[in-house]
This record gives sequence, C-alpha cells and structure tokens, in this order.
Amino acid sequence: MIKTINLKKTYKNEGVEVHALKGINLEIKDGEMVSILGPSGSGKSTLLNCLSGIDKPTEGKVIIDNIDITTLKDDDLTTFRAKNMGFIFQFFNLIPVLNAVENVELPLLVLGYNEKEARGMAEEMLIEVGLKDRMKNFPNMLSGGEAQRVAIARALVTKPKIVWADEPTGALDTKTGISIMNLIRELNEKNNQTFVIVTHDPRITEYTRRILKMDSGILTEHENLG
Amino acid sequence: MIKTINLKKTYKNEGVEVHALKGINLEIKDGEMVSILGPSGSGKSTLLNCLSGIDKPTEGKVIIDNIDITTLKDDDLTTFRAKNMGFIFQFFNLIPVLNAVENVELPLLVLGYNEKEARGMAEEMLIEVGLKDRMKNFPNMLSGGEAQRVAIARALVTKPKIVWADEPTGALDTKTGISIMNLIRELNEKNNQTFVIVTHDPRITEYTRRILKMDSGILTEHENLG
Ligand SMILES: Nc1ncnc2c1ncn2[C@@H]1O[C@H](COP(=O)(O)OP(=O)(O)OP(=O)(O)O)[C@@H](O)[C@H]1O
Ligand SMILES: Nc1ncnc2c1ncn2[C@@H]1O[C@H](COP(=O)(O)OP(=O)(O)OP(=O)(O)O)[C@@H](O)[C@H]1O
Ligand SMILES: [Mg+2]
Ligand SMILES: [Mg+2]
Repeated sequence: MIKTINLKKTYKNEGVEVHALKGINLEIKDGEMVSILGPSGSGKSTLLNCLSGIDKPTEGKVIIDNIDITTLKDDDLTTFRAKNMGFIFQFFNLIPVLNAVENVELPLLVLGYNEKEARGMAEEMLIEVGLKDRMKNFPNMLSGGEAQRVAIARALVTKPKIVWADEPTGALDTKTGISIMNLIRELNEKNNQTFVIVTHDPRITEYTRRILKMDSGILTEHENLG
Repeated sequence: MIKTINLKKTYKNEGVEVHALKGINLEIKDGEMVSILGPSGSGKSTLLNCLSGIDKPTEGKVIIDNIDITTLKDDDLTTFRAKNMGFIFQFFNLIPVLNAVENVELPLLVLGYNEKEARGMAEEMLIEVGLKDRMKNFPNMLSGGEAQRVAIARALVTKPKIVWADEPTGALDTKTGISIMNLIRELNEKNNQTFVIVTHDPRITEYTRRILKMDSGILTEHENLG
C-alpha cells in the first residue's frame, strides 16, 4: 500500500519558487493499475520522483507498506528501492557504456543473482519487448523506441512489487505501445504488481482502473472503476 | 527542393549489418508539409539525419536546391545547415550549461546577429511556445515537455527554409501539442518554410498534405493531398 500525506515539492531557482506539488494526499492499493494525466509542466515527473524516493519532497510523507520512506537513510532507501521498485524514466537513463542486455541484467546483479541466471532473465525480458536482435547494441546504437524498450525491460526484469512508469510508450508507435501495455497488464494480473503510469496518451489510460489528473501541482481523481 | 537518389545507410556493429535505409528516392517541394510514420526501429531518425547532413549515408545522394550535400566539405556543410535548416531532435540535445533562452539564441549568434537582437528574438520564440516563465531555467530544471519546447523554439528562431522535426510533440500533452502544430502550420503558410515531421501520432499527420510510411528502411507514399 502506497500512501502520501500532504506531499509538497518546491524548486528554488535564482530566487524564483516553483511549487511543483502543492499538498498531495494519495492512496494506492497493492496490485492497482493507476494512470496520471496532465499538461506539460504540471508536476507528474516530480510526483513519481518523490513517490519512488528518487527525489526528496520539501514537506509531507510517503508511506509504503507502513514505512515512511522520506525518513530512511540513503543506504536503506537504496536497498528498499532495489528490492521493491522498478522505474521507467521519462528519458530512459540507460548506462551508455553498457549494452542493452548488460543494462537489463544490472538490477539482478545488484540483488545478488549470479551472472548466468541474470543474463538468462535479462535476455528473456528483452525478447518479451521485441529486442531479440539488439541485445548487444549500446544505447547510442539504438533507435529512440528501442532504447525505451530496454528501459522498460530493465524496470520489469526483477518483477518488482511497484513499477513507476513515466510515459513508458512516449517514443513508441501505436502497435509497439499496445504490445508493451499488454505485457504490463499481464504482469499486473499474474504477479499482482502495482503500476503507476504517467502518460499523455488517452489510449494508455484504458489499461488502468483509476485515472488521476495532475494540474499545477494538484492531483484529482478523474475516474475510478473500483 | 529536396531530392534523394538511392539513399542507403548501413550500420555495422560487431560484424552484424543493419540496413537502416535500403534505397530511398524522395522529392519534397519548397513549402511542403510532409509527415513520416513508421514503427520503432524502421529508419525514420536515420533518414532525417541523412537528409539534414547530420549523418553521412553509406550510398546515394541528397540534393537540396541543386547542391549534393553529401559531397560538401564539413565546414561548407555546417554553414549550409546553419543558414538553411532547423532540426528538432528526438531527444532535444539541449546544451546543459546554457539556460533556455541561451540555447535558443545560439543559432542566431552563429549567424552573426548581435547579442541584443538575438536575445529579443529568442525571448519572443520562447513566449510563442508557452515558456515565458522558464527562460532562465537550465535543461535539468525543465520538465520533459518544457525541454522539448525549448528545442522547438531553437529550431524555429532563425526562420530556416527547411525544418526537420523528429517527433516534435512526443513529450507533450494533446493541448500543448496542438498549439505547437498550429505554430508550425502558421510558419509554413507565412514564410513558406518546408517541414518534414517524423511522428507516431496520427493526429499530427492531419497537419500535413503528404504522409510517407517507413518500414524496415523502405519509404512509400501513403497519402498525397497534393
Ligand atoms: N549507431 C547505430 N549502430 C547500429 N545500429 C543502429 C545505429 N543507429 C540505429 N541503428 C539501428 O537502425 C535501425 C533504425 O534506427 P532509427 O533510429 O532510424 O529508427 P526510428 O524509425 O527512428 O525508430 P524510433 O521510432 O524507435 O525512434 C534500428 O533498428 C536501430 O537499431
Ligand atoms: N530542478 C528544477 N528546478 C526548477 N524547476 C523545476 C525543476 N524540475 C522541474 N521544475 C519545474 O517543475 C514543474 C513540474 O515539472 P515536472 O517535470 O514534474 O512536469 P511534468 O508534469 O512531468 O511535465 P512533462 O509532461 O512536460 O514531462 C515544471 O514547471 C518545471 O519547470
Ligand atoms: Mg515529465
Ligand atoms: Mg527515431
């Protein structure tokens, strides 16, 4: 269970303050699929960064399975994230000196899997996202959509309890995007994984039972099929 | 007028060859608005990189206003590009140590405009794309869609004859995307600028009179309203 209490984030830049999150109170149950829509600059990525512990909020709490992650020490937060979360960044953040399969197996090596096992699981996930023939390519030898699919495979390969996805199909054509969303829905149903998906694409919201709307740092429930 | 003759591009990676462009013959008239659709990895970005001279083709010619740009020396190609072209990259390529307005005024300074003029024109273009309040932000202090709009402003600010746009609205919500496409259409009608737009979004193709389809390195005409 994910719960936020009065979550705020303010950026200060040359004396100007931007209130990116203005007090978010949100609850997400285990195994839920939730999408977040909202205009450019409305605070969606900021929210995901605070929910996942990648960034620290200015005020408020983020409680995941009764642990307030905003109070964890850096090391404990990193371990908690590695064990429980996958993150698909808006612009992928692949490691340029590692090839596709090495990028995907890295989170498994961090969790202590042996090389052979990690390589097998990484290859399997890259095949699932349609990249069987690109495993040895480095990020600068991949198309935009291929790089995004490597980032998706990396986030899913450890079968994390929670996956934060920031526009996971933004660089994909409709057909490839649908195949990714079908994979996500399958993992949600099979492993009861929670998915929180930021998107601009109304077709993506059809895969989630709840739709939240972000507007200038304020989050409202838009639709809840329960 | 843009014309290609048997344009080919082959990438070699660890002995494996990828034929990204398999012989493209294309003609685009001055002032045309053309969109290019196609699945992830089909060769769209590779085509734009070769058309604009950012990358060299393996074979074939790219002729723009009777000049074969594939035979130009590097300095002449850079000057030709600075004078005649704007490029909206798929992942923006903003200069991290320059803020938004500095990124946008740079192509003007390269063309010899004085600081005061360049600053004025850059500010005007940033206002056009809805970033009046983000001019002093550095790229790492912008949201994904804001960064994309800075990249759009930079490509348009010199009013180039030809603009190559690689998924110009990929990181934008529907409303912001429409306002950008309206700006592009206005510039096309007012200044007779040519736009070649790669996109995954079928709504974007409604702004162009020609739609091309890329599939595994082969380009076909999909629709031509002439
Ligand atoms: N530097 C490179 N080395 C090897 N292969 C490459 C390189 N750059 C691109 N490729 C391959 O060439 C093919 C075409 O890539 P391109 O970037 O043109 O695709 P695209 O149509 O723009 O795709 P997307 O919609 O995902 O951005 C891809 O399959 C990609 O793996
Ligand atoms: N490091 C920063 N410093 C200053 N302002 C920032 C910083 N990061 C983000 N912002 C501002 O906070 C606001 C929210 O940004 P955020 O990245 O969360 O938007 P978003 O909803 O993800 O937008 P997009 O759909 O364009 O990706 C933006 O207006 C942005 O300018
Ligand atoms: Mg964002
Ligand atoms: Mg591309």
